[in-house]
Amino acid sequence: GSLPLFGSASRRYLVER
Amino acid sequence: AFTLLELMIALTVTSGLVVILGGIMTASATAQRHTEGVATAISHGETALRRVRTAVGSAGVYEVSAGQRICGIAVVPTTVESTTLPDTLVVWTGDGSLADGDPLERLPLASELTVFAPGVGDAHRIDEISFPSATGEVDFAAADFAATIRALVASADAVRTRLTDRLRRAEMPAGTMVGALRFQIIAQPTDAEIAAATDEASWTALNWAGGFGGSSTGLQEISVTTELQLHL
Repeated sequence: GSLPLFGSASRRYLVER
Repeated sequence: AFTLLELMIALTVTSGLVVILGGIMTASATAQRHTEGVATAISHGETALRRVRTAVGSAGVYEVSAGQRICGIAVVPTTVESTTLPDTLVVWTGDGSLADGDPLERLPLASELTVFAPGVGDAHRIDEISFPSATGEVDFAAADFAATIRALVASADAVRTRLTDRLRRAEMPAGTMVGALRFQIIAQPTDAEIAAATDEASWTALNWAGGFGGSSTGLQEISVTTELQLHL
């Protein structure tokens, strides 16, 4: 059998014009 | 006393019961092995996903040319039998404290990178690869970035830590076995959208992360989605 796994990760940062 | 016929019926019933009981015991043992397999696979998978989450969350952001902020997170595709597989994630993690200082005004060092990828020669593995003794800088925006990463991963500087050896493999048409691991990066807003927003009105109107956008600043978010399949 097989086990699917999902993950999510994020990184936020400021950008300037 | 029983007649011979009654004894034979009783014997048949008893042996039938023994067979059924044996079946139940086998089923229960199989179910237990299955449950243990699931538990182990989940634990392996969660470990790998947690390592990715930690790396992504502490990734460094740098700005070496004015106005261009680059987040040190990238997917380097691997080409197998002319199919492109997004199975290698590169993160500028440093010693884990890079996220405190963004943007950093310098290029990432090769020794500060962490790579997540299937094992070489053993696609059952997910490896976390670092390059503690590598020298030189790596620019995520460089045209030869993918080639640089591939060279690093193949070099003697690559130190591999196995996160799991239970990655499921898929067979490509010509028989090459590849690990069932893929990464996807989504930027919100995208670099192209930010670059296109030259005036204040279009800048403010961008779909900033969490709605945090001002007249001259905005919050960009890099999301990494990881998908993997494990053997039970």
